[in-house]
Amino acid sequence: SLTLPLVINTWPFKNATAAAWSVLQSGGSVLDAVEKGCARCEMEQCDGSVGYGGSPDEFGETTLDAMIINGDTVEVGAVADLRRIKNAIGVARAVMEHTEHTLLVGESASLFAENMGFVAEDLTTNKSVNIFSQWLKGNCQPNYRKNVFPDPSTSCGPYKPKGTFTQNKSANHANVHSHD
Amino acid sequence: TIGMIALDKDGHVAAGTSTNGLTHKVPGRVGDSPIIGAGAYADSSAGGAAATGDGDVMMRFLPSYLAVELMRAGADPSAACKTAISRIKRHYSDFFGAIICANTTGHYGAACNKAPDFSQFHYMVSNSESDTPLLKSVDC
Repeated sequence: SLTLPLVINTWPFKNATAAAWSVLQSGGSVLDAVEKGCARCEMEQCDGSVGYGGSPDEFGETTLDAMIINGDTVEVGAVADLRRIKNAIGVARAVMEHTEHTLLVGESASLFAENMGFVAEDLTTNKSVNIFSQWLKGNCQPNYRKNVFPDPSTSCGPYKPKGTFTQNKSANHANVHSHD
Repeated sequence: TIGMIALDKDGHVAAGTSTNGLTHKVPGRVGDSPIIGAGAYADSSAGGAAATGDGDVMMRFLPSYLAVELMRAGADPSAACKTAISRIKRHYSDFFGAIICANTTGHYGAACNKAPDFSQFHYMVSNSESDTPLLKSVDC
């Protein structure tokens, strides 16, 4: 095709596109392009939904998920609930290239990353601390718990399961500022 | 979240995702981004796709895998993306989500589901026609 090569990515993350495109133009592989493109977003904390210092969980911690796939071989490397490592897409690439597994998660994924030479560091920033503080001040809203007490729509935890379950419609908390 | 697809001049495809997920999630929660076929999928004999949005919903439908398989069956990228979104919409009419699709000839498309404060989805494209990142959009 006359239009190839091609880089396309979700959301208006221009620098990530440019980084991936630069790799292809310099003769790099499509895997290198995807890795560098996503890594650029991780460094720049694209719209707060990528990389360190964004989307703190109920404990205020930022955790990262990433995945990379080779369309020639359908080899895949992925990490989920990765803690203390900024370069999540790099760790995903390492899972693909240095293990026969597909997905590593949590503390074990972080330990794997450290063993592969990735630097462990705090993913918290002043911004993520502020987001977390505001959430606590706002009675922990929005909240993803259901069928627990105290009522998660008005109260913070800790939560216990409620004896009677109700089938409520999902609240749809995801939006342009908080998404996968 | 970023989801990305790259194709070289010979049609080799790769895809990837990176995210910090939903804000205020229950600790341990993982969305669709690191799940193969959900957050992204690629097959150099068909194309690639990457999804974004509410991963708790989207991961239940493997939209990226579906879109790639539809392109393999001959659907153009925009139609493949729309169908992948429609499948989710059947069960979750107001879910928040979008998907990008590209086939091995360099054609691409996107689709999204209209939700509160989300009526248009923006994405970026670089190819040999543009040689610089171009902002594209699709109405949900």
